[in-house]
Amino acid sequence: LKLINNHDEL
Amino acid sequence: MNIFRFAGDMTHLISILVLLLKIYATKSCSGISRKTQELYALVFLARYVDIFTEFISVYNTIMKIVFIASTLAIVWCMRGHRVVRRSYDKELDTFRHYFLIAASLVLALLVHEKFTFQEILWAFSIYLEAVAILPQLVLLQRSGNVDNLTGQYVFFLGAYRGLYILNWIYRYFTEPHFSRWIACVSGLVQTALYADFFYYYFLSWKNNAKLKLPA
Repeated sequence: LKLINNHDEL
Repeated sequence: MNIFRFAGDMTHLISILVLLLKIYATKSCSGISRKTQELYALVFLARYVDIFTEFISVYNTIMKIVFIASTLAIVWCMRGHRVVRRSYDKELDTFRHYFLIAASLVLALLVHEKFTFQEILWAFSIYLEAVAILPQLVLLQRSGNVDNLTGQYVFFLGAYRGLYILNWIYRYFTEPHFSRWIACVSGLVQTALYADFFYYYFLSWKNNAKLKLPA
């Protein structure tokens, strides 16, 4: 499972 | 971006505008915790250090600039503006916010996604944001009476958190790899802090009475 967290929220 | 996230950002923006309006129109910051505002300034400065290195969208970049600039403007008004400064409830705003900063920093050093400077600052900002409203809530509780605009300010801030939770639920079901438990757990804690305020806010709304918090 690839964790996606590119901090696209403010 | 889904509707909940956008509505959340907008209520966040409205809350800050309401606060700026209150300070500008009444030339007073009574009922407003300077400590909470300084914590928010720190939250935004820590979280948005990626503003020059990370590009997500024009929307994100503009919002980051607006959040940093508006919060710094509020802090500046409360500290530096000759008239506004006089209305600051210094004796009511005694929450020891340095403990919140220290605790958030320790937690960020222990719990983060990657051990890098930016990721630790990011986690720190998330933890600090979760508890940054505490000095404000304590100040309101102490003063008992909450003026209209201050009440609206906290209401919109709480609404922003609630909408972000709906946004995460939506993303959880619609995105295959949605995983951001640090933000979600902190967000739940943060929203829970508003529960008491919301209870009295709706009570005053229902009874068409002035918002009052019990001592």
